[in-house]
Amino acid sequence: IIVGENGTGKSTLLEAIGALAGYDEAGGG
Amino acid sequence: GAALANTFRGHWLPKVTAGWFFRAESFYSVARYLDQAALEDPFRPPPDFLSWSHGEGFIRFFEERCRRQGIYILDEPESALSPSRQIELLKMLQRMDQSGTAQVIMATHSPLLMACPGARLFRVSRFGLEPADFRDTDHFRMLRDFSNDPDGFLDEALY
Repeated sequence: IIVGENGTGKSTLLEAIGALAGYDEAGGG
Repeated sequence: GAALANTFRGHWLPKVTAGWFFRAESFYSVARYLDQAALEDPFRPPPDFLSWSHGEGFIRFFEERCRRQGIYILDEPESALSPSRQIELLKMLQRMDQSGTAQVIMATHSPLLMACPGARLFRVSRFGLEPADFRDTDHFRMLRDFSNDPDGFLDEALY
């Protein structure tokens, strides 16, 4: 679980992890 | 992404072939769909049952999609969920954890979801990521202060 203020990059981090796992944005594998 | 690839190493065996990236909009769409479906149901149950039934429907919807082995990424799911539905989501996360076949990576502002039993919590700031306890987050402290003394909290916050 990742917590933090708005603008600290949580979504960017999730997107990067998702990209490593091979997921498209808001999509599935 | 390139910088992360140097830091993280993905280990999974067998290869992960299922999983989802759920954004807030995804949860909102599901919640709205279930609300609409309930309204259009000619055999609509009484309100108390409806709210219970909604939570169940919501969880069934996600359990169906999160049952398979995979990595599930949830970005602020609480944005579309009432507190009672957040509890339903917590129950589902617990079942996924117990299944041992799925991993969930979630960003949240919800103190309820942060308290997910067994989860590892990391606080992100401009200094980086650090392990944290949900009781030590600003989110939890603020909610606790508000709950303990709503009037006093608001007086101070809005001063």
